[in-house]
Amino acid sequence: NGLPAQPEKYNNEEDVKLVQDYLNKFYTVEPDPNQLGWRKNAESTAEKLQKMQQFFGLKVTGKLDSETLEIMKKPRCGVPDVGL
Amino acid sequence: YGVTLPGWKKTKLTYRIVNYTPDMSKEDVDKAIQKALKVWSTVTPLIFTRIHVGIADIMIAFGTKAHGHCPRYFDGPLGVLAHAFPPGNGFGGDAHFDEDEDWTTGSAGFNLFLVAAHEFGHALGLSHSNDQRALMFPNYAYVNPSEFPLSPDDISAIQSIYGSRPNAPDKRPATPTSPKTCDSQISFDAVTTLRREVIFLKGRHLWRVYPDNSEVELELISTFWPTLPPGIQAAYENPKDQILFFKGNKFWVISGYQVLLGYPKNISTLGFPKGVKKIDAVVCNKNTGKTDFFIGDKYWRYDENSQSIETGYPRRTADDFPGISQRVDAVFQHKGFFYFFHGSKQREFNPTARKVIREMKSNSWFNC
Repeated sequence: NGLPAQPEKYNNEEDVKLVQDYLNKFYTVEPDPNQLGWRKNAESTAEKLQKMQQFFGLKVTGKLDSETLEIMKKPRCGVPDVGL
Repeated sequence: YGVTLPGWKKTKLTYRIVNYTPDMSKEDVDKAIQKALKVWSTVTPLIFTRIHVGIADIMIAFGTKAHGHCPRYFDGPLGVLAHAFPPGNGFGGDAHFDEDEDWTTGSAGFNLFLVAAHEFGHALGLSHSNDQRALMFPNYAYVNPSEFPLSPDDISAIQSIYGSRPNAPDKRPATPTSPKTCDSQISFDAVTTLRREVIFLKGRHLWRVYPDNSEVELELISTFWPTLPPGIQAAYENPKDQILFFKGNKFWVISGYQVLLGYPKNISTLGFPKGVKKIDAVVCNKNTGKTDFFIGDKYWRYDENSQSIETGYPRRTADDFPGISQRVDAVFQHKGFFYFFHGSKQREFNPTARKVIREMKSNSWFNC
């Protein structure tokens, strides 16, 4: 699940971890909170990134860009943006 | 908007504040939570009752990182601020707030009222909206807590699950609450055009008049604009196809049927001095793009192009509108003429000839 991005710009560990965490938290379909089930990780990182870019009205490239990273750094609600 | 159905199968819900944040006084937390629930009960049949022990439908708690048996974790300061679960048993309906954030009643840190109102949207069955003006948009955005935080998108979402607030007046017999359309003594608070319609406002009601086919409809103002207060005092249609409503020193801007974000604003932002506390009546002359604001026995002229009040104002109304000597309740323009309302009478004024043409009953437009 390598992170698709322009190699030169987003090498720093922190950003890569932030993006992975963000996509896992908000763009991974969450099982019902009352059943401690396993998380499905069916979609690739690029597919989740595309979904996130689409939701926020960004350019849907599946690649990390500064605008996408900026949105990911904003304080927000912890509920996933995709259906439970 | 998005919903996580089926929502609660009842309209009377309980909530319990399990613990408090040290960032705010307990009273302020109680108030913020109560106000945040009221946001949703204002536009639905939902009723929230607080309990202090036992299991409530909506359990409200502050925690950090891994908290209790919650399957979601918090992440320290910033990042995730709070989360909630859709209606259901167990975690269903619960709302958790990250104690590692700085919770406040104002614009510093994170405003607990605003975040709680968002989380309670989830607790009632809403998921995130990608409409950036919506309260249910995932990212935190501070808005003045004195403004009603729901956008039309939020209201459509919650009412798609629970319906709208039962308009009590509809349950009562129409006569005592609805004004009598053909009462010969009727007066109006404000009148404005709205594209090809003329809208007459009084108290909580409005009449929609189509002058071309003499149709008249009586409605509640809240049917169209739930966040507008009753008792609007002045209104007009500007050249940008927007309607501006005035009450006291505040005004709202409606585009289509949506209240624009960031309103109400203070009328001082239009250029009025602080001494001006309210607007009696207002009309935009479609032929000149100038808007006249009537206050007491004077009026101010506002240029819609430069978006500023013209110099040399206020002027005495009677000097420039001969025959309009009393305070103006309401005014609108139709086919080039101005119609000035005072009590149960209106005067038709020709701005070119600068004279009153005739006087009629205020409700002559209703074809009584």
